Amino acid sequence: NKPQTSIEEFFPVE
Amino acid sequence: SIKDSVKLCNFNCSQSQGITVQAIDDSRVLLIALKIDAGSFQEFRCDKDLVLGLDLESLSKILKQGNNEEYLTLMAEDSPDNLMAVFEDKKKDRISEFSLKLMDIDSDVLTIDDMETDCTITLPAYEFAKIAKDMKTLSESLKIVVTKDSVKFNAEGQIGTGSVILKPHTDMDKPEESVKIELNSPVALTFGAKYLNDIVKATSLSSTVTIKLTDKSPALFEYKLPSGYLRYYLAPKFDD
Repeated sequence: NKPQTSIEEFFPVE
Repeated sequence: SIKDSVKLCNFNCSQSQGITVQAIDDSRVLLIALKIDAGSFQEFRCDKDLVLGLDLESLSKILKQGNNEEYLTLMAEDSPDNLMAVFEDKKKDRISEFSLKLMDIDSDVLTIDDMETDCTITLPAYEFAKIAKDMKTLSESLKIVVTKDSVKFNAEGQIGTGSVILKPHTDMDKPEESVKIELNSPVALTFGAKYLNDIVKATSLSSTVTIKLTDKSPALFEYKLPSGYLRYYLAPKFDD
């Protein structure tokens, strides 16, 4: 099974 | 719709934006963005921008106290400790009042820029819900493959494999039954079936769901509200 990525890798923290 | 994904959320209230919520699930894979415009409410007044920290399980307990035909008024003071909920049945002259304790919730706010999308799919919300539920019984992952002629949902699991292929079509009598594909470039992405099943809990809110997919980026699943939206951004799974 493929590993799940984290959403924070895509959106910068404000 | 979102209380199984996130437990604590800040509800931001303002006169111009109405109510907005951004929340990330505990596993940091799913981001939820909710917007309920001021125009959604019969009356909306917000003299000062306000953040209401709510425990969604508790909020849901309070909201279940009301009946469908009752009017609901939510009220908070300027620096509130509580959110007041008042249900009124105007025919029966019945009023019930509840107060919900507010919480200080620390949460990172992420910036979501407008994304370029490789493809946009619109399909009936119940159709997507059925696919997500059915495919979860086969596999922990669901692969979505979009070409110009079709969108294919594919699951590969221990007991076997399964796929559902939808082709674009327009239903003149019931536009919400149509399947639309807008494609800039073909895309194939894999998502956790668990998260897709959390997302489809919003099915009753809208007749259609719009899915925006871009290679190596989070997918956007959008349920349009009468005035506003509920959006889910889901990080894809990657090959090692």
